[in-house]
Amino acid sequence: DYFVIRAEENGVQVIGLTRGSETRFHHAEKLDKGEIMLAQFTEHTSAMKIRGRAVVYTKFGAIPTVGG
Amino acid sequence: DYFVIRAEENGVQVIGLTRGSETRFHHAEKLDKGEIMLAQFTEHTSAMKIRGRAVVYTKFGAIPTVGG
Amino acid sequence: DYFVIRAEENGVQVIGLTRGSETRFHHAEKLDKGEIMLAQFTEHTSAMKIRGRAVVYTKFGAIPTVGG
Amino acid sequence: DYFVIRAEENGVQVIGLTRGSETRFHHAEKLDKGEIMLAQFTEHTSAMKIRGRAVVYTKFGAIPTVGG
Amino acid sequence: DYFVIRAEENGVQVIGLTRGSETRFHHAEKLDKGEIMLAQFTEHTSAMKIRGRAVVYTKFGAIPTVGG
Amino acid sequence: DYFVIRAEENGVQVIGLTRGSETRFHHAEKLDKGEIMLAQFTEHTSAMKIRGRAVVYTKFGAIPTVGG
Amino acid sequence: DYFVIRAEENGVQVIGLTRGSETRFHHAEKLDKGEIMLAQFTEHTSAMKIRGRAVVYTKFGAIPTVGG
Amino acid sequence: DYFVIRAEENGVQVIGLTRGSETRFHHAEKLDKGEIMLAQFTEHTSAMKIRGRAVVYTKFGAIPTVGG
Amino acid sequence: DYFVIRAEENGVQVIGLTRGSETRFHHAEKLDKGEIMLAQFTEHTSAMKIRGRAVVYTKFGAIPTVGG
Amino acid sequence: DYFVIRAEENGVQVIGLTRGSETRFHHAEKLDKGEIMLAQFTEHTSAMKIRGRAVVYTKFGAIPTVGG
Amino acid sequence: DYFVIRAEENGVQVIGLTRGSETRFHHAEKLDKGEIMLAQFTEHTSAMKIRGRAVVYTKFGAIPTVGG
Ligand SMILES: N[C@@H](Cc1c[nH]c2ccccc12)C(=O)O
Ligand SMILES: N[C@@H](Cc1c[nH]c2ccccc12)C(=O)O
Ligand SMILES: N[C@@H](Cc1c[nH]c2ccccc12)C(=O)O
Ligand SMILES: N[C@@H](Cc1c[nH]c2ccccc12)C(=O)O
Ligand SMILES: N[C@@H](Cc1c[nH]c2ccccc12)C(=O)O
Ligand SMILES: N[C@@H](Cc1c[nH]c2ccccc12)C(=O)O
Ligand SMILES: N[C@@H](Cc1c[nH]c2ccccc12)C(=O)O
Ligand SMILES: N[C@@H](Cc1c[nH]c2ccccc12)C(=O)O
Ligand SMILES: N[C@@H](Cc1c[nH]c2ccccc12)C(=O)O
Ligand SMILES: N[C@@H](Cc1c[nH]c2ccccc12)C(=O)O
Ligand SMILES: N[C@@H](Cc1c[nH]c2ccccc12)C(=O)O
Repeated sequence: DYFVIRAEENGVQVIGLTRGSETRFHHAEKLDKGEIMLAQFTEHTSAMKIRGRAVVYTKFGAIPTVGG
Repeated sequence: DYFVIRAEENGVQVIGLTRGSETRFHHAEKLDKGEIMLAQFTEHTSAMKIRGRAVVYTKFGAIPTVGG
Repeated sequence: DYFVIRAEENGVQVIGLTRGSETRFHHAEKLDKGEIMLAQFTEHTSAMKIRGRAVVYTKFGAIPTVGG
Repeated sequence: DYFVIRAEENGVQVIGLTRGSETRFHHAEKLDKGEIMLAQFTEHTSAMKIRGRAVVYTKFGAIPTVGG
Repeated sequence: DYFVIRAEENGVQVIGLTRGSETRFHHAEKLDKGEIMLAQFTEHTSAMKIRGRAVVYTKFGAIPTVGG
Repeated sequence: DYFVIRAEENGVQVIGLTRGSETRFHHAEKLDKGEIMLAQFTEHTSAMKIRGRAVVYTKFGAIPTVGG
Repeated sequence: DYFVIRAEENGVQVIGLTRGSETRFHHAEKLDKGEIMLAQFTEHTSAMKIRGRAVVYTKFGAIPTVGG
Repeated sequence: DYFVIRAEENGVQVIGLTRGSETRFHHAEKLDKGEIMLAQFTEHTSAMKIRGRAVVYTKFGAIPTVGG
Repeated sequence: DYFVIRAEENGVQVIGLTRGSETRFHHAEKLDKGEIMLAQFTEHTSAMKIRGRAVVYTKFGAIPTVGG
Repeated sequence: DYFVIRAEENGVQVIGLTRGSETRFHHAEKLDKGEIMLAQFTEHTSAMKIRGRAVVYTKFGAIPTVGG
Repeated sequence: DYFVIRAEENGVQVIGLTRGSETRFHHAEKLDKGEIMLAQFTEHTSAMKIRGRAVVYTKFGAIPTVGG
């Protein structure tokens, strides 16, 4: 499973949350406006958070965030 | 399997319930309005609860909660 | 396999029945009106019961209970 | 594989039949009117019987019993 | 794989035939009118016979028997 | 894989042919008019023959035999 | 994978060809008019030939032979 | 994976090419007009050639050869 | 995965390229006009080239080459 | 899983992010206008970023970036 | 997974990029106008680049490059 995110403004953050008994942030990837990121769920990432104005493409469709 | 949740107000909680013979809360992730979270079922999470005004995207469609 | 339940009144119960040669209740999660729970079948849960007014989203569609 | 049953009257029974060379009842779960049960086939349950007025949701559609 | 049978009269029989080099009856479950049975193919059951007036729900559709 | 056969006359035969380097009949199940049989391919059965007036439900559709 | 063949005349032959480095006939099953045979590919059979007037039901549809 | 071939004239050849580092003919099955052959890819056969007037049924549809 | 090629002129070549760290031609099968070849990807073949006028049937549809 | 990217201007970058507890850039492939790249998720690549004017073809459809 | 490429001019290049922690070119296959190549992702190839005027058939559809 992967999803795709396109940043609609500068400074969008794609945050990876750790897999396991503890849940914390292990990485926050910054995207500039128009950049596209493709990201998988992995051995280290079992949840993600998206901050800032962006569109997230998932198996449920394209879901826009609302800017921070 | 993963699902997507978009917070429609500040202070939305995505709560992970433990897998195993015992069922308790192991983590509550707070979301601000407009933030999107993607979360899987995992070795540690076999059930989840969503509190606050949000939309939950699942294989059964987009299901809105009703604010606490 | 997981299913989704949205409580339509306070005090809805999502009850987990034990897997194995014996069948008894191992957990009853209480939901307040509007809260959403996502729950899997697991190593410890091979059947569930829903009490109270709620809508249960399954692969067979959205099935409303009738309030207790 | 799981199925869903909604009781349309009090006293509906969901009976589990044993898996293996012998076939007998290992559990009968009683449902009150309006309650919903979700049940899997398991290591101990390879057949089920439903008694009383209920609707059984299966991959073949929603099949109503006729009350006992 | 499982199938569903609804008895349309009393005394319907769902007969399990043994898996293996020999083929004989290992169990005959009696159903009263309106009762529903769900049954899997298993390690011990590789064929089944239905006697009496009933409807058998299979992946090929709902197939009515003709009463004995 | 399984198929379903409904006998349209008495004396219909569902014959199992052996799996392996040799091909012979290992069982012939007799069906009376209106009876339904569900049968799998198995470790011992890699081919089947149907004699007598019957309808055979397969993944290719419902195929009627022509009476012997 | 299995296929179904219905004989449209007497004396139809369903021939099994051996799996392996050598290809020869290991069995020829004779069918009378109207009889139905269901046959799998197996550890011993990796090709088949049909002789005589028959209809062969396969994943590509129902394909009639032309009588020998 | 298997495919089906129906010969439209006498003398049609279904040729098996060897799997492995070397590619040569290991078998040529002759078909008379109207005969049907079903053939799998196997441990020994990773390519096939069809010579003569025939129709080859594959997952891409029914593809007619042009007679030699 | 396999594909099908039908030669539209004499001298069509179906060339197998080696799997592994090195990429070279291991076999070139010549087809006469109207002949059909079915070929798999294999342990030894991870790419193919088609030269000459032909139609190549793949999961993306029927793709005609342009004659050399 | 793979995706396809076509560069709409010179200097487009397809950046691979490392799989594992640490997230950093392990490779940036430069594409000239009109070039097409196909790239998989791999043992070393669990996320990617696309910079510059391009179209990214994914299971969610063709998603254009906006030039840097 | 494989894809198909048809060269629309002479000198089209299908370039294989190495799988692993390092990313470099391990092979560039040259195609003449009209030739078709089918290529898989493999143990040694986890990304590819196409240079020159060609059409690339992928699970996302037929994607034309723009000539170099
Ligand atoms: N560490 C948690 C992260 C997580 C996944 N899904 C969740 C749902 C709710 C809360 C936390 C989570 C886990 O691996 O299970
Ligand atoms: N600890 C429980 C959590 C759970 C999953 N599904 C449930 C349904 C009902 C009640 C509890 C649960 C388990 O792993 O099985
Ligand atoms: N303990 C039972 C629970 C159960 C599952 N499905 C059932 C159907 C009927 C009655 C009980 C059950 C089991 O694991 O098998
Ligand atoms: N004990 C039986 C129960 C059963 C399953 N399917 C059946 C069909 C008919 C009769 C009995 C059964 C078994 O595991 O096989
Ligand atoms: N004992 C047989 C039962 C059976 C399954 N399918 C059949 C078809 C025909 C006759 C018998 C059978 C077996 O396991 O193989
Ligand atoms: N004994 C044979 C039975 C068989 C299966 N499919 C066939 C097709 C043709 C002839 C015989 C067969 C086998 O297992 O292979
Ligand atoms: N003995 C051959 C039989 C066969 C299967 N498919 C074929 C296609 C052509 C010729 C022979 C065959 C094999 O197992 O491979
Ligand atoms: N011996 C070759 C046969 C083959 C399969 N696909 C091909 C495509 C082209 C040329 C030869 C082949 C192999 O197993 O790989
Ligand atoms: N030897 C190469 C052949 C190959 C497959 N796909 C390719 C794409 C481009 C260039 C070469 C190839 C390999 O197995 O990986
Ligand atoms: N190193 C991270 C890369 C990653 C994948 N998905 C992500 C989502 C958010 C942040 C980082 C990531 C991992 O393998 O898990
Ligand atoms: N060597 C890299 C090649 C690669 C695959 N996908 C990529 C995406 C971006 C950059 C490089 C790559 C790997 O196997 O992972």
